Amino acid sequence: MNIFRLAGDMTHLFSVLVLLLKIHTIKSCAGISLKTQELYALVFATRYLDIFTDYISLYNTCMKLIFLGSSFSIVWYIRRHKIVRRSYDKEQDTFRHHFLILPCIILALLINEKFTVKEVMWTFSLYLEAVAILPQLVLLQRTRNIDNLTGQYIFLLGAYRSLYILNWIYRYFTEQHYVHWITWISGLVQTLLYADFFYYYFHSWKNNEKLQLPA
Amino acid sequence: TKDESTKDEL
Repeated sequence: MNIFRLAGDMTHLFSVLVLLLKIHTIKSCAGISLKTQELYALVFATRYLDIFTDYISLYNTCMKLIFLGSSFSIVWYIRRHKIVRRSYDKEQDTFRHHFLILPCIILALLINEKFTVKEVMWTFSLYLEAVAILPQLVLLQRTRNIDNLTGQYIFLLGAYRSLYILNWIYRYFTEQHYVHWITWISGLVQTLLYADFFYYYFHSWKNNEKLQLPA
Repeated sequence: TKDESTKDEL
């Protein structure tokens, strides 16, 4: 495992921890899109089907369990927890996330490396992860005041994606036969979605201002 | 043989 991959996984892990910290300690999910969190839960549930069939490493299995557990518990918190659910802004979080799922299923059925259940599900999870952040970004546009933890959560997610691209470039040059168009293109699309957010995030950081996105 | 190396990523 190279340094970019490890740093990518760690920023991904930190992003989840930041979100859980916000929800668990402050008992608030203000500014967090339930739609995006539900899509992530679906992404991990369809991607990590191999958890019981293919053993890669202890690290790999543990991380998979953490991402599965955390994504479902975040959804549970926002939907069911008696205090947290009150801070959920249902009126603002209106992105029709179900409409993202069907195109991803069709695309995964048409464009995949192997037409098997596990492979199609895995490909579906890649396509869905690429667009899963959209409801969150739309909600962010609508929320005038973005709190620090929410801003950091999205920054860490974007950093995780960027580091994965560096990891692929590194692996391409250091490993033989390392060509994965589906992973790379969907990963690149996903990272580009953060470009706008990054621009305003660094802008506010540079000027030491509170993060605000233009309406 | 097909390279399965992306499957080791998360």
